[in-house]
Amino acid sequence: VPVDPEDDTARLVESYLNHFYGLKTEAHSRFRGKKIEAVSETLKEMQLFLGLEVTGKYDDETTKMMKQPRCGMPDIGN
Amino acid sequence: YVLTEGHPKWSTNDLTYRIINRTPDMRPADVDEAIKQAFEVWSNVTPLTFRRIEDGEADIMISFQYRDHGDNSPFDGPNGILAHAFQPGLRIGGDVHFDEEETWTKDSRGYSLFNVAAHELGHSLGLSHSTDPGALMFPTYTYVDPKEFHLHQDDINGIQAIYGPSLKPVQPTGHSTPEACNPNLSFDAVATLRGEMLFFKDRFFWRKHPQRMDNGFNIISDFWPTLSSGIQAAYENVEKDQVVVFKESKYWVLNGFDIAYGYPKRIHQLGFPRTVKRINAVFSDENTRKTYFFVNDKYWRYDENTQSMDKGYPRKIIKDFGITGKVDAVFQHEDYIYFFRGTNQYQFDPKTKRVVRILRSNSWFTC
Repeated sequence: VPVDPEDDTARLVESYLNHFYGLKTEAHSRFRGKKIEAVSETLKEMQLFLGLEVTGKYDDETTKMMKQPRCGMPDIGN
Repeated sequence: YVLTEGHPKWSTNDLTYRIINRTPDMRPADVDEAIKQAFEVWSNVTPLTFRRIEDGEADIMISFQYRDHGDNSPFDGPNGILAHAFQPGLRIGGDVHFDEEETWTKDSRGYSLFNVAAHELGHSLGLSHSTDPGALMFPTYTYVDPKEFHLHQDDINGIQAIYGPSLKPVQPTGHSTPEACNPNLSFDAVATLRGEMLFFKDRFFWRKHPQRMDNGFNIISDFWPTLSSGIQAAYENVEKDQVVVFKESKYWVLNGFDIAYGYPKRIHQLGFPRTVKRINAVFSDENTRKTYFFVNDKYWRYDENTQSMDKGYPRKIIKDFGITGKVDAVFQHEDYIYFFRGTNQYQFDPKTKRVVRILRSNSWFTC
């Protein structure tokens, strides 16, 4: 079943924020609103750190930055 | 810059390193040289020394690894994550792991082992990622020719905050990242490109779209790895949809973001006398298909149709444009020509042949 590209991008975003910005979201959080808020707040941290426009949304510039080859160490946290 | 949480550092300044295995992508000697140069980036600006050992446990163990390699940080195959390193400490502390599924090279193809190793060793010594996009410790990969590499001032400040200054009599300094809204900003070159404006400075350029709020900051080598830094003049040939960029006595033609085959060429092939060593600024008038080259206090005019210099040149800039001295950069926008010199920008009206306004050089940016 073709994955909705939106889901693909959402997976990329969540994985990136989890790996490099310590995003804490239970995989199947019952509180969808809570999860969306956590992603948005962590996304703002990433956009601020990497000099992007801080929107809390994953726009083209943000997902393009997430696809850039990079170092595996976290940007924030251990 | 950011120091790693807890500010870990080595208790001695004289460290050892060992190369456990090597990528088959490069000659062993090239791997060793890239790693050695990466250590020198840091020993040049601190009291640290690095000695390579062949056996036993070194402070910094360097290896090439695949996927899940037992440190709870698996690699992800080609591209994506290139490498990682651990903060100063015993056993895995200080160690550097490269993802063997990348293509490692000693030049701009694939990923430059030197560039990635220099970054990872910053972690091995106690630095975390920097938010300065021009710094070596910025998280994303950027190619810089090892021969032209200079450690950024932000990185120097960071590592010296941990280990103190170099023991050299003269303290090494680095470049700083230019800021779009710094009123003292001047440019190396400016050009239009498909409705956007490119402003070049050192290793960086801004891609300014008139309708967008952000200033579009970029690193030149992210787009053109072999151009790396110091573009001195640039213009858009609208009809051919090309940008021509000049550095010293060479020039490149860019088709969008691809460097055309067979470049660089020498500027003398355009018809300049041997006495001309570099171009200061250039723009092309898309109405007349004439391109104007500015060199010191003179300028030449080139006919894009006949691909040759017009007769009767060079002429004095002051006589025809009312601008004294050397021009840093110039471009044409709508009916005006904008000359950049230092922090000033002169809006010239070719119809009245007069400067109609003087602006700050960075007036095009959203500040």
